Amino acid sequence: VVELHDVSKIYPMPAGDVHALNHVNFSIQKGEFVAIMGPSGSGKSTLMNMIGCLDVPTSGEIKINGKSTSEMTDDELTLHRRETIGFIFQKFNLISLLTAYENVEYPLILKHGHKDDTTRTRDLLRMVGLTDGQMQHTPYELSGGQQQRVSIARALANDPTFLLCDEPTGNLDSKMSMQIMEILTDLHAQGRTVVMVTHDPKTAEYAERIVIIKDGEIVNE
Amino acid sequence: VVELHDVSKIYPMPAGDVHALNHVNFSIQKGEFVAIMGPSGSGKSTLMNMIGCLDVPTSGEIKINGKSTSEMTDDELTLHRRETIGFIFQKFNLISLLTAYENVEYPLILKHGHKDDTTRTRDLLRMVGLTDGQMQHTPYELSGGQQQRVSIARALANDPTFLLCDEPTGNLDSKMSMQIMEILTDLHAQGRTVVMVTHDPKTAEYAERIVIIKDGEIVNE
Ligand SMILES: Nc1ncnc2c1ncn2[C@@H]1O[C@H](COP(=O)(O)OP(=O)(O)OP(=O)(O)O)[C@@H](O)[C@H]1O
Ligand SMILES: Nc1ncnc2c1ncn2[C@@H]1O[C@H](COP(=O)(O)OP(=O)(O)OP(=O)(O)O)[C@@H](O)[C@H]1O
Ligand SMILES: [Mg+2]
Ligand SMILES: [Mg+2]
Repeated sequence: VVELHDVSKIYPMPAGDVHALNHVNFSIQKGEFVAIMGPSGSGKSTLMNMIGCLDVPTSGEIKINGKSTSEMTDDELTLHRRETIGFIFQKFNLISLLTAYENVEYPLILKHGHKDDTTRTRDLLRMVGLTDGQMQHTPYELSGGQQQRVSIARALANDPTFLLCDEPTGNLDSKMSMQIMEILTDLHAQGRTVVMVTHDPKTAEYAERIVIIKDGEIVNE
Repeated sequence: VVELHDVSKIYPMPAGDVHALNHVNFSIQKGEFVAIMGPSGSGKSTLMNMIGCLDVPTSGEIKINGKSTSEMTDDELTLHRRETIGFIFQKFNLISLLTAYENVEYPLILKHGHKDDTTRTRDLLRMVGLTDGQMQHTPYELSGGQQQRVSIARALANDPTFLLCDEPTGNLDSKMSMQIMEILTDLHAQGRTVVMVTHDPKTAEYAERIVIIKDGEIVNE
Protein backbone atom coordinates (compact mmCIF):
# COMPACT_ATOMS: atom_id res chain seq x y z
CA VAL A 1 0.00 0.00 0.00
CA VAL A 2 3.05 2.28 0.48
CA GLU A 3 6.34 1.90 -1.40
CA LEU A 4 9.52 3.94 -0.94
CA HIS A 5 11.97 3.65 -3.84
CA ASP A 6 15.53 4.91 -3.33
CA VAL A 7 14.26 7.67 -1.02
CA SER A 8 16.75 10.16 0.42
CA LYS A 9 16.14 13.15 2.69
CA ILE A 10 18.93 15.66 3.01
CA TYR A 11 18.86 18.77 5.23
CA PRO A 12 21.46 21.29 4.06
CA MET A 13 23.00 22.82 7.18
CA PRO A 14 25.84 25.35 7.66
CA ALA A 15 28.01 22.64 9.23
CA GLY A 16 27.33 20.23 6.34
CA ASP A 17 24.51 18.22 4.77
CA VAL A 18 22.54 16.03 7.18
CA HIS A 19 21.57 12.77 5.48
CA ALA A 20 18.47 11.94 7.54
CA LEU A 21 17.48 9.17 5.07
CA ASN A 22 19.96 7.60 2.64
CA HIS A 23 18.66 5.68 -0.39
CA VAL A 24 15.90 3.90 1.50
CA ASN A 25 13.90 1.09 -0.14
CA PHE A 26 10.94 0.02 1.91
CA SER A 27 7.41 -1.21 1.31
CA ILE A 28 4.39 -1.88 3.48
CA GLN A 29 1.69 -4.35 2.49
CA LYS A 30 -1.99 -3.67 3.14
CA GLY A 31 -3.02 -4.95 6.55
CA GLU A 32 0.51 -5.38 7.92
CA PHE A 33 1.65 -4.46 11.45
CA VAL A 34 5.23 -3.18 11.17
CA ALA A 35 7.48 -1.92 13.98
CA ILE A 36 10.38 0.44 13.21
CA MET A 37 13.26 0.50 15.67
CA GLY A 38 16.68 2.14 15.78
CA PRO A 39 18.94 4.49 17.73
CA SER A 40 18.00 8.05 18.59
CA GLY A 41 18.57 10.27 15.53
CA SER A 42 18.66 7.36 13.07
CA GLY A 43 15.79 8.66 10.88
CA LYS A 44 12.64 6.96 12.23
CA SER A 45 10.46 10.09 12.49
CA THR A 46 11.75 11.31 9.12
CA LEU A 47 10.77 7.94 7.60
CA MET A 48 7.30 8.25 9.17
CA ASN A 49 6.87 11.71 7.63
CA MET A 50 7.69 10.23 4.19
CA ILE A 51 5.26 7.32 4.63
CA GLY A 52 2.52 9.65 5.85
CA CYS A 53 3.16 12.19 3.04
CA LEU A 54 3.78 14.95 5.57
CA ASP A 55 7.09 15.77 3.93
CA VAL A 56 8.70 15.29 0.52
CA PRO A 57 11.91 13.36 -0.17
CA THR A 58 14.98 15.13 -1.57
CA SER A 59 15.22 12.32 -4.13
CA GLY A 60 13.56 9.00 -4.84
CA GLU A 61 9.90 8.09 -5.24
CA ILE A 62 6.99 7.32 -2.95
CA LYS A 63 4.01 5.35 -4.24
CA ILE A 64 0.63 5.18 -2.53
CA ASN A 65 -1.47 2.23 -3.77
CA GLY A 66 0.71 2.11 -6.88
CA LYS A 67 0.43 5.84 -7.69
CA SER A 68 3.47 8.09 -7.35
CA THR A 69 2.98 11.03 -4.95
CA SER A 70 4.73 13.33 -7.45
CA GLU A 71 1.73 12.75 -9.78
CA MET A 72 -0.82 13.66 -7.09
CA THR A 73 -2.19 17.18 -6.67
CA ASP A 74 -2.01 18.97 -3.32
CA ASP A 75 -5.76 18.40 -2.91
CA GLU A 76 -5.40 14.68 -3.60
CA LEU A 77 -2.62 14.41 -1.02
CA THR A 78 -4.58 16.37 1.59
CA LEU A 79 -7.64 14.16 1.05
CA HIS A 80 -5.51 11.00 1.25
CA ARG A 81 -3.96 12.14 4.53
CA ARG A 82 -7.29 13.16 6.05
CA GLU A 83 -9.35 10.19 4.96
CA THR A 84 -6.98 7.28 5.30
CA ILE A 85 -4.15 8.17 7.69
CA GLY A 86 -4.19 8.50 11.46
CA PHE A 87 -0.92 10.02 12.71
CA ILE A 88 0.22 9.82 16.34
CA PHE A 89 3.12 12.26 16.65
CA GLN A 90 6.20 11.78 18.85
CA LYS A 91 5.60 15.26 20.27
CA PHE A 92 1.78 14.92 20.32
CA ASN A 93 1.22 18.19 18.40
CA LEU A 94 -2.00 19.07 20.24
CA ILE A 95 -3.56 22.52 19.76
CA SER A 96 -2.88 24.33 23.02
CA LEU A 97 -5.90 26.66 22.89
CA LEU A 98 -8.41 23.81 22.47
CA THR A 99 -9.60 21.36 25.10
CA ALA A 100 -8.82 17.64 24.81
CA TYR A 101 -12.37 17.14 23.53
CA GLU A 102 -12.03 19.85 20.88
CA ASN A 103 -8.64 18.48 19.80
CA VAL A 104 -10.14 15.04 19.12
CA GLU A 105 -13.27 16.51 17.51
CA TYR A 106 -11.23 18.71 15.13
CA PRO A 107 -10.57 16.06 12.41
CA LEU A 108 -14.29 15.21 12.49
CA ILE A 109 -15.19 18.86 11.89
CA LEU A 110 -12.67 18.98 9.00
CA LYS A 111 -14.27 15.91 7.44
CA HIS A 112 -17.98 16.51 8.05
CA GLY A 113 -18.10 20.31 8.17
CA HIS A 114 -19.87 20.50 11.53
CA LYS A 115 -19.36 19.66 15.21
CA ASP A 116 -19.72 16.07 16.36
CA ASP A 117 -23.40 15.41 17.12
CA THR A 118 -22.72 11.78 18.01
CA THR A 119 -20.91 10.25 21.00
CA ARG A 120 -17.85 9.43 18.88
CA THR A 121 -15.47 12.05 20.32
CA ARG A 122 -16.42 11.18 23.88
CA ASP A 123 -16.18 7.41 23.20
CA LEU A 124 -12.68 7.74 21.75
CA LEU A 125 -11.47 9.69 24.80
CA ARG A 126 -13.13 7.19 27.14
CA MET A 127 -11.37 4.38 25.29
CA VAL A 128 -7.95 5.90 26.10
CA GLY A 129 -8.93 6.31 29.74
CA LEU A 130 -9.85 9.99 30.08
CA THR A 131 -12.74 11.07 32.31
CA ASP A 132 -15.47 13.52 31.29
CA GLY A 133 -13.83 16.15 33.50
CA GLN A 134 -10.36 15.64 31.98
CA MET A 135 -11.79 16.03 28.44
CA GLN A 136 -12.44 19.69 29.25
CA HIS A 137 -8.79 20.36 30.15
CA THR A 138 -6.49 22.07 27.67
CA PRO A 139 -3.21 20.20 26.95
CA TYR A 140 -1.34 22.36 29.48
CA GLU A 141 -3.78 21.18 32.15
CA LEU A 142 -3.09 17.52 31.45
CA SER A 143 -0.23 15.20 32.43
CA GLY A 144 2.31 14.07 29.80
CA GLY A 145 0.73 10.66 29.46
CA GLN A 146 -2.80 12.13 29.28
CA GLN A 147 -1.67 14.39 26.39
CA GLN A 148 -0.22 11.36 24.65
CA ARG A 149 -3.51 9.52 24.99
CA VAL A 150 -5.46 12.49 23.62
CA SER A 151 -3.21 12.46 20.54
CA ILE A 152 -3.95 8.74 20.13
CA ALA A 153 -7.71 9.35 20.32
CA ARG A 154 -7.39 12.17 17.78
CA ALA A 155 -5.54 9.94 15.32
CA LEU A 156 -8.48 7.51 15.44
CA ALA A 157 -11.18 10.15 14.93
CA ASN A 158 -11.73 9.59 11.20
CA ASP A 159 -11.51 5.80 11.42
CA PRO A 160 -8.24 5.61 9.46
CA THR A 161 -7.24 2.50 7.48
CA PHE A 162 -3.57 3.39 7.92
CA LEU A 163 -2.19 4.15 11.39
CA LEU A 164 1.21 5.80 11.82
CA CYS A 165 2.31 5.81 15.46
CA ASP A 166 5.59 7.52 16.43
CA GLU A 167 6.42 6.17 19.91
CA PRO A 168 2.75 5.90 21.07
CA THR A 169 3.58 4.68 24.60
CA GLY A 170 6.72 6.70 25.39
CA ASN A 171 5.09 8.55 28.29
CA LEU A 172 2.88 5.80 29.64
CA ASP A 173 3.23 3.35 32.52
CA SER A 174 3.23 -0.34 31.66
CA LYS A 175 -0.45 -0.94 32.48
CA MET A 176 -1.61 1.96 30.28
CA SER A 177 0.92 0.95 27.57
CA MET A 178 -0.63 -2.50 27.41
CA GLN A 179 -4.11 -1.00 27.08
CA ILE A 180 -2.97 1.16 24.18
CA MET A 181 -1.25 -1.80 22.48
CA GLU A 182 -4.50 -3.78 22.87
CA ILE A 183 -6.35 -0.99 21.05
CA LEU A 184 -3.77 -0.99 18.23
CA THR A 185 -3.93 -4.79 18.03
CA ASP A 186 -7.74 -4.70 17.74
CA LEU A 187 -7.58 -2.06 15.01
CA HIS A 188 -5.05 -4.20 13.16
CA ALA A 189 -7.26 -7.28 13.55
CA GLN A 190 -10.02 -5.30 11.82
CA GLY A 191 -7.84 -5.14 8.71
CA ARG A 192 -6.05 -1.83 9.19
CA THR A 193 -2.38 -1.26 8.39
CA VAL A 194 -0.28 -0.20 11.41
CA VAL A 195 3.25 1.23 11.31
CA MET A 196 4.73 1.97 14.72
CA VAL A 197 8.05 3.51 15.77
CA THR A 198 9.13 2.28 19.16
CA HIS A 199 12.32 1.88 21.16
CA ASP A 200 10.60 -0.49 23.60
CA PRO A 201 11.18 -4.15 22.64
CA LYS A 202 8.05 -5.19 24.58
CA THR A 203 5.89 -2.94 22.41
CA ALA A 204 7.65 -4.09 19.23
CA GLU A 205 6.60 -7.68 19.99
CA TYR A 206 3.02 -6.82 19.04
CA ALA A 207 4.14 -6.30 15.43
CA GLU A 208 4.41 -8.96 12.71
CA ARG A 209 7.63 -7.54 11.28
CA ILE A 210 10.41 -5.42 12.78
CA VAL A 211 12.48 -3.08 10.62
CA ILE A 212 15.72 -1.66 11.96
CA ILE A 213 17.08 1.70 10.82
CA LYS A 214 20.56 3.07 11.51
CA ASP A 215 22.14 6.30 10.26
CA GLY A 216 19.32 6.87 7.77
CA GLU A 217 19.50 3.38 6.24
CA ILE A 218 17.42 0.27 6.73
CA VAL A 219 19.77 -2.43 8.01
CA ASN A 220 17.47 -5.42 8.00
CA GLU A 221 14.07 -6.29 6.65
CA VAL B 1 17.34 18.20 52.22
CA VAL B 2 13.71 18.52 51.03
CA GLU B 3 10.65 17.86 53.18
CA LEU B 4 6.99 17.97 52.13
CA HIS B 5 4.56 18.21 55.06
CA ASP B 6 0.87 17.53 54.37
CA VAL B 7 1.18 19.05 50.89
CA SER B 8 -1.90 19.29 48.69
CA LYS B 9 -2.29 20.76 45.21
CA ILE B 10 -5.78 21.46 44.00
CA TYR B 11 -6.69 22.81 40.55
CA PRO B 12 -10.19 24.33 40.62
CA MET B 13 -11.87 23.38 37.33
CA PRO B 14 -15.40 24.00 36.00
CA ALA B 15 -16.15 20.26 36.18
CA GLY B 16 -14.90 20.06 39.77
CA ASP B 17 -11.69 20.37 41.82
CA VAL B 18 -8.77 18.28 40.61
CA HIS B 19 -6.78 16.95 43.57
CA ALA B 20 -3.41 16.51 41.86
CA LEU B 21 -1.70 15.97 45.25
CA ASN B 22 -3.61 14.95 48.37
CA HIS B 23 -1.96 15.46 51.79
CA VAL B 24 1.46 14.23 50.74
CA ASN B 25 4.20 13.63 53.31
CA PHE B 26 7.56 12.97 51.75
CA SER B 27 11.19 13.69 52.45
CA ILE B 28 14.45 13.30 50.60
CA GLN B 29 17.79 12.93 52.37
CA LYS B 30 20.95 14.59 51.09
CA GLY B 31 22.76 12.32 48.62
CA GLU B 32 19.84 9.93 48.04
CA PHE B 33 18.84 8.47 44.66
CA VAL B 34 15.04 8.19 44.67
CA ALA B 35 12.77 6.91 41.86
CA ILE B 36 9.12 7.98 41.70
CA MET B 37 6.73 5.69 39.83
CA GLY B 38 2.99 5.57 39.32
CA PRO B 39 0.21 5.54 36.71
CA SER B 40 -0.25 8.28 34.13
CA GLY B 41 -1.99 11.26 35.76
CA SER B 42 -1.17 10.17 39.32
CA GLY B 43 0.68 13.38 40.28
CA LYS B 44 4.38 12.65 39.60
CA SER B 45 5.17 15.81 37.60
CA THR B 46 3.15 17.90 40.06
CA LEU B 47 5.19 16.41 42.93
CA MET B 48 8.41 17.25 41.03
CA ASN B 49 7.28 20.87 40.64
CA MET B 50 6.74 21.07 44.42
CA ILE B 51 10.16 19.54 45.20
CA GLY B 52 11.86 21.85 42.71
CA CYS B 53 9.98 24.94 43.96
CA LEU B 54 8.61 25.61 40.49
CA ASP B 55 5.10 25.74 41.87
CA VAL B 56 3.44 26.40 45.23
CA PRO B 57 1.19 23.98 47.11
CA THR B 58 -2.46 24.82 47.79
CA SER B 59 -1.86 23.79 51.42
CA GLY B 60 0.89 22.22 53.48
CA GLU B 61 4.53 23.16 53.88
CA ILE B 62 7.76 22.57 51.94
CA LYS B 63 11.11 22.85 53.71
CA ILE B 64 14.44 23.22 51.96
CA ASN B 65 17.39 22.36 54.25
CA GLY B 66 15.10 22.93 57.24
CA LYS B 67 13.80 26.33 56.09
CA SER B 68 10.18 26.71 55.02
CA THR B 69 9.72 28.02 51.46
CA SER B 70 6.95 30.33 52.66
CA GLU B 71 9.66 32.20 54.63
CA MET B 72 11.93 32.59 51.60
CA THR B 73 11.84 35.67 49.38
CA ASP B 74 11.34 35.36 45.61
CA ASP B 75 15.03 36.19 45.12
CA GLU B 76 16.10 33.50 47.58
CA LEU B 77 13.95 30.92 45.78
CA THR B 78 15.23 31.93 42.34
CA LEU B 79 18.84 31.69 43.56
CA HIS B 80 18.17 28.30 45.14
CA ARG B 81 16.68 26.96 41.92
CA ARG B 82 19.46 28.34 39.74
CA GLU B 83 22.40 27.37 41.91
CA THR B 84 21.43 24.01 43.29
CA ILE B 85 18.75 22.42 41.12
CA GLY B 86 19.06 20.85 37.67
CA PHE B 87 15.61 20.13 36.22
CA ILE B 88 15.05 17.75 33.30
CA PHE B 89 11.47 18.36 32.14
CA GLN B 90 9.09 15.70 30.81
CA LYS B 91 8.42 17.94 27.83
CA PHE B 92 12.04 19.16 27.50
CA ASN B 93 11.03 22.87 27.53
CA LEU B 94 13.83 23.93 25.16
CA ILE B 95 13.84 27.45 23.73
CA SER B 96 12.86 27.01 20.08
CA LEU B 97 14.68 30.07 18.73
CA LEU B 98 18.04 29.05 20.23
CA THR B 99 20.38 26.33 19.01
CA ALA B 100 21.10 23.27 21.16
CA TYR B 101 24.42 24.89 22.13
CA GLU B 102 22.73 28.16 23.14
CA ASN B 103 20.07 26.28 25.11
CA VAL B 104 22.73 24.54 27.22
CA GLU B 105 24.84 27.71 27.55
CA TYR B 106 21.85 29.78 28.75
CA PRO B 107 21.98 28.78 32.47
CA LEU B 108 25.73 29.55 32.42
CA ILE B 109 25.04 33.04 31.07
CA LEU B 110 22.37 33.55 33.78
CA LYS B 111 24.87 32.55 36.46
CA HIS B 112 28.09 34.19 35.23
CA GLY B 113 26.71 37.14 33.27
CA HIS B 114 28.62 36.35 30.06
CA LYS B 115 28.88 33.70 27.33
CA ASP B 116 30.76 30.48 28.05
CA ASP B 117 34.44 31.04 27.31
CA THR B 118 35.35 27.50 28.39
CA THR B 119 34.63 24.15 26.75
CA ARG B 120 31.94 23.33 29.33
CA THR B 121 28.89 23.73 27.06
CA ARG B 122 30.49 21.69 24.32
CA ASP B 123 31.69 18.99 26.75
CA LEU B 124 28.21 18.58 28.22
CA LEU B 125 26.67 18.13 24.77
CA ARG B 126 29.41 15.70 23.78
CA MET B 127 28.72 13.72 26.95
CA VAL B 128 25.10 13.16 25.89
CA GLY B 129 26.21 12.09 22.41
CA LEU B 130 25.63 15.14 20.23
CA THR B 131 28.09 16.03 17.45
CA ASP B 132 29.50 19.53 16.84
CA GLY B 133 27.19 19.84 13.83
CA GLN B 134 24.09 18.82 15.77
CA MET B 135 24.85 21.41 18.49
CA GLN B 136 24.08 24.11 15.92
CA HIS B 137 20.58 22.76 15.20
CA THR B 138 17.55 24.40 16.78
CA PRO B 139 15.23 22.00 18.65
CA TYR B 140 12.94 21.71 15.61
CA GLU B 141 15.91 20.45 13.61
CA LEU B 142 16.65 17.67 16.09
CA SER B 143 15.07 14.26 16.68
CA GLY B 144 12.92 13.67 19.79
CA GLY B 145 15.67 11.79 21.58
CA GLN B 146 18.28 14.42 20.64
CA GLN B 147 16.05 17.14 22.16
CA GLN B 148 15.71 15.06 25.32
CA ARG B 149 19.49 14.77 25.54
CA VAL B 150 19.95 18.52 25.08
CA SER B 151 17.58 19.11 28.00
CA ILE B 152 19.68 16.70 30.08
CA ALA B 153 22.89 18.57 29.21
CA ARG B 154 21.21 21.88 30.07
CA ALA B 155 20.13 20.61 33.50
CA LEU B 156 23.78 19.83 34.27
CA ALA B 157 25.16 23.20 33.12
CA ASN B 158 25.48 24.81 36.56
CA ASP B 159 26.79 21.65 38.23
CA PRO B 160 23.68 21.16 40.39
CA THR B 161 23.78 19.33 43.73
CA PHE B 162 20.13 18.36 43.32
CA LEU B 163 18.93 16.70 40.09
CA LEU B 164 15.23 16.45 39.29
CA CYS B 165 14.60 14.25 36.24
CA ASP B 166 11.05 13.80 34.91
CA GLU B 167 11.21 10.73 32.66
CA PRO B 168 14.77 11.40 31.40
CA THR B 169 14.88 8.40 29.02
CA GLY B 170 11.31 8.33 27.69
CA ASN B 171 12.39 9.01 24.10
CA LEU B 172 15.64 7.08 24.03
CA ASP B 173 16.59 3.63 22.77
CA SER B 174 17.96 1.15 25.33
CA LYS B 175 21.63 1.76 24.52
CA MET B 176 21.30 5.53 24.88
CA SER B 177 19.11 5.08 28.00
CA MET B 178 21.88 3.08 29.65
CA GLN B 179 24.42 5.79 28.82
CA ILE B 180 22.21 8.44 30.42
CA MET B 181 21.63 6.28 33.51
CA GLU B 182 25.41 5.84 33.80
CA ILE B 183 25.80 9.62 33.80
CA LEU B 184 23.15 9.99 36.53
CA THR B 185 24.76 7.18 38.54
CA ASP B 186 28.18 8.91 38.34
CA LEU B 187 26.70 12.23 39.43
CA HIS B 188 25.03 10.47 42.35
CA ALA B 189 28.31 8.74 43.29
CA GLN B 190 29.86 12.22 43.51
CA GLY B 191 27.47 13.02 46.34
CA ARG B 192 24.57 14.65 44.51
CA THR B 193 20.92 14.04 45.31
CA VAL B 194 18.90 12.56 42.40
CA VAL B 195 15.12 12.35 42.18
CA MET B 196 13.84 10.66 39.02
CA VAL B 197 10.32 10.03 37.72
CA THR B 198 10.18 6.98 35.51
CA HIS B 199 7.64 4.45 34.33
CA ASP B 200 10.41 2.08 33.18
CA PRO B 201 11.21 -0.52 35.88
CA LYS B 202 14.69 -1.04 34.36
CA THR B 203 15.55 2.61 34.91
CA ALA B 204 14.05 2.59 38.41
CA GLU B 205 16.50 -0.17 39.39
CA TYR B 206 19.33 2.37 39.41
CA ALA B 207 17.72 4.11 42.41
CA GLU B 208 18.21 3.28 46.08
CA ARG B 209 14.56 3.81 46.97
CA ILE B 210 11.35 3.61 44.95
CA VAL B 211 8.32 5.69 45.89
CA ILE B 212 4.93 4.85 44.37
CA ILE B 213 2.25 7.49 43.87
CA LYS B 214 -1.38 6.84 42.97
CA ASP B 215 -4.25 9.36 42.65
CA GLY B 216 -2.18 12.14 44.23
CA GLU B 217 -1.13 10.08 47.27
CA ILE B 218 2.05 8.24 48.14
CA VAL B 219 1.13 4.60 48.63
CA ASN B 220 4.42 3.20 49.84
CA GLU B 221 7.73 4.51 51.03
N1 LIG C 1 -2.87 23.06 35.26
C1 LIG C 1 -3.69 22.02 35.55
N2 LIG C 1 -5.02 22.24 35.70
C2 LIG C 1 -5.85 21.22 36.00
N3 LIG C 1 -5.47 19.94 36.20
C3 LIG C 1 -4.16 19.66 36.07
C4 LIG C 1 -3.20 20.68 35.74
N4 LIG C 1 -1.97 20.09 35.67
C5 LIG C 1 -2.14 18.78 35.94
N5 LIG C 1 -3.45 18.51 36.19
C6 LIG C 1 -4.04 17.21 36.54
O1 LIG C 1 -3.35 16.74 37.71
C7 LIG C 1 -3.15 15.32 37.63
C8 LIG C 1 -1.68 15.00 37.87
O2 LIG C 1 -0.90 15.50 36.81
P1 LIG C 1 0.65 15.14 36.68
O3 LIG C 1 1.16 15.86 35.47
O4 LIG C 1 1.37 15.40 37.95
O5 LIG C 1 0.63 13.57 36.41
P2 LIG C 1 1.82 12.55 36.13
O6 LIG C 1 1.83 11.55 37.21
O7 LIG C 1 3.09 13.30 35.88
O8 LIG C 1 1.35 11.82 34.80
P3 LIG C 1 2.18 11.25 33.52
O9 LIG C 1 2.81 9.96 33.95
O10 LIG C 1 1.08 11.06 32.51
O11 LIG C 1 3.16 12.30 33.12
C9 LIG C 1 -3.63 14.87 36.25
O12 LIG C 1 -4.87 14.18 36.40
C10 LIG C 1 -3.81 16.15 35.46
O13 LIG C 1 -4.93 16.09 34.59
N1 LIG D 1 14.67 20.04 10.11
C1 LIG D 1 15.87 19.41 10.26
N2 LIG D 1 17.02 20.04 9.90
C2 LIG D 1 18.21 19.43 10.04
N3 LIG D 1 18.39 18.18 10.53
C3 LIG D 1 17.29 17.51 10.92
C4 LIG D 1 15.98 18.08 10.81
N4 LIG D 1 15.07 17.19 11.29
C5 LIG D 1 15.79 16.10 11.67
N5 LIG D 1 17.12 16.29 11.46
C6 LIG D 1 18.20 15.33 11.73
O1 LIG D 1 17.89 14.13 11.03
C7 LIG D 1 18.26 12.98 11.81
C8 LIG D 1 17.07 12.03 11.91
O2 LIG D 1 16.04 12.62 12.68
P1 LIG D 1 14.75 11.81 13.14
O3 LIG D 1 13.86 12.76 13.88
O4 LIG D 1 14.14 11.11 11.99
O5 LIG D 1 15.37 10.72 14.14
P2 LIG D 1 14.65 9.59 15.01
O6 LIG D 1 15.15 8.29 14.55
O7 LIG D 1 13.17 9.81 14.99
O8 LIG D 1 15.22 9.85 16.45
P3 LIG D 1 14.54 9.73 17.92
O9 LIG D 1 14.53 8.27 18.26
O10 LIG D 1 15.52 10.48 18.78
O11 LIG D 1 13.19 10.34 17.87
C9 LIG D 1 18.73 13.49 13.17
O12 LIG D 1 20.14 13.37 13.25
C10 LIG D 1 18.30 14.95 13.20
O13 LIG D 1 19.25 15.78 13.88
MG1 LIG E 1 11.79 10.40 16.43
MG1 LIG F 1 4.27 13.60 34.20
